[in-house]
Amino acid sequence: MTGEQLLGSLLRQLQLSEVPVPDRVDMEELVIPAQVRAQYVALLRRSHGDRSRGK
Amino acid sequence: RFSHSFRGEALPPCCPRSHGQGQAGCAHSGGVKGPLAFWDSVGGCVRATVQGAGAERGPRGPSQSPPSRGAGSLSCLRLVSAHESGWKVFDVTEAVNFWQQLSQPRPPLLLQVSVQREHLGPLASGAHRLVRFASQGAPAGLGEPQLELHTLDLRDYGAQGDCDPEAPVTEGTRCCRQEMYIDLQGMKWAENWVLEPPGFLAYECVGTCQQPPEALAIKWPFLGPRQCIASETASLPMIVSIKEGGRTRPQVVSLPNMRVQKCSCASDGALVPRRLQP
Repeated sequence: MTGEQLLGSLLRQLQLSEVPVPDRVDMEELVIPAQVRAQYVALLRRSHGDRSRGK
Repeated sequence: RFSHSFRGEALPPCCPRSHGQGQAGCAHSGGVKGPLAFWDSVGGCVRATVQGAGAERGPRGPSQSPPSRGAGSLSCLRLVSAHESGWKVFDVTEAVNFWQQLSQPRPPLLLQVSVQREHLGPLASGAHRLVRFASQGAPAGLGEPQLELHTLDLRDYGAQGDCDPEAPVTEGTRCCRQEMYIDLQGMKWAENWVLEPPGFLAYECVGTCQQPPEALAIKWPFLGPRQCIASETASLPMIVSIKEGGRTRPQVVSLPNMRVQKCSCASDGALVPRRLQP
């Protein structure tokens, strides 16, 4: 796993062609809502529990 | 680990099931069903091979030309991942029909069943005791079908789990899972975009896999070079900032196969079967 592979996977998942450049002002005001964080934590727990068979 | 041959006989449906019955009169009396069924209670991968003398066959099955004696072998392969107990049935009709077309005296029809898994245990190595043919015990006759049962314990050919963090990875290191931290905060592209996580343990598979000895490779011709690969992976959830409609908002995404959960030794993409769970 390299940073490039991770970036490629992320862009594919979000259907983006390039890395977005957010406004600095927007980022300073950005707060992660509780429901988004809860969704993230739930996925994190699930990914530690579930295993997918690869090759 | 164990190899044994059993004699049997081929009986077309028209023939009475008795010893001493010649097969010449029945050989052209219609199609012959040839199922090979066995009870698998040991798990692992089961591979059934049917061999008879004749023209070399490809994976698409028998050719249209009549077979000639001694020119090669027919090999119909089926790889079955058997992680549960139950009957495994192989339709070997094609091979039986092919074998029957051979000119007399024909070589024996050879059915091969191979069981391979890690931690084989006494059940598999003793499986030959459960194999019975109707004619078993009768005097051997030329050209009678034979069943070959092979088992192979791959315990020593698998991965060893997580690497020893104290020991450096060398050429001699047995396949293992090594910690590898991906630091997202140190990546320029992730700056101001990836909000969570700051980094994660991705792991990687390192080391080499023990290759079966040459003698085994001959008996198991389908066992290619074994490679250390990621056999189980997990997804990676992330929170990223997405700009939509002039507003930036956080969004959760899940990237599949980002973290290695388990490394295994595999041959041509076929995994070493896992140990059965109780």
